[in-house]
Amino acid sequence: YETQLRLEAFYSFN
Amino acid sequence: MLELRLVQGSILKKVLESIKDLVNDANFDFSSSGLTLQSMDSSHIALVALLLKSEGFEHYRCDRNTSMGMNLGNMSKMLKCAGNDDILTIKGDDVSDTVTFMFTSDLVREIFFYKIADFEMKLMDIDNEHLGIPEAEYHAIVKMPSAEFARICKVLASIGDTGDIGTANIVLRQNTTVDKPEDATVIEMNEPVSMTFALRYMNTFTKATPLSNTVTISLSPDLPVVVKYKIAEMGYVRFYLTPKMEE
Repeated sequence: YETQLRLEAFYSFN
Repeated sequence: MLELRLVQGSILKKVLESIKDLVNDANFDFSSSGLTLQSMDSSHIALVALLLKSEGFEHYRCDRNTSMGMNLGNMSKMLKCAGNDDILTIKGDDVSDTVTFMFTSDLVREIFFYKIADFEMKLMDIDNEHLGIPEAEYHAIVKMPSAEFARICKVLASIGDTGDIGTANIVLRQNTTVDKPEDATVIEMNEPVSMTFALRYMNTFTKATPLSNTVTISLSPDLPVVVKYKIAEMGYVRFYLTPKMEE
């Protein structure tokens, strides 16, 4: 089973 | 007061074509150093980052930092009215809620007639949060002809990612024995890396192929992939895509 995290999981908001 | 003139107006047309399928509305941020855009797709899986440096414009005047929210589909429609050889001027001000695109045909001016077309587009308020993306060390960086990358993505997507009709393997080896440097495939690998991505998004990124002969793909297992198209003398379009991970 594959999942795809959102970008916020890798980078934080400025 | 904002006024930008781009001799190669077709560059902005190509930029729009490359991002409008990923993002519907986006803020164009103008500062004295240039024009930037950062926007995620609606699912927050992919992100586009654009930079067009002020030095790349024939004329660039931006009195103060300005953010203009634009519908990319509408903007693309307006830019399609420009000829590929037209000079593009973008004008805006602090008080009106519109931006003006002006196309002039320099070739025609040289004879005796001067064609000017201008289009005014309504701006929109967009609540656009920016992600802070630090520079990172990547396990592997592949630089290759952009047309070849587009072809590979298209072929793999046509076979599909469910495995229903079978599987496809494509191996790309480093190849620097070419006549033109842009035809080379260069693989810088610090550590082996194996990742899975949604082909649908990769295919969307390849709409930027007309912007550059080469594409750079940066991979690290714990980071989104970066697919970068350099825009000569001006900047770049970068796409970020989160990997698919086993749960």
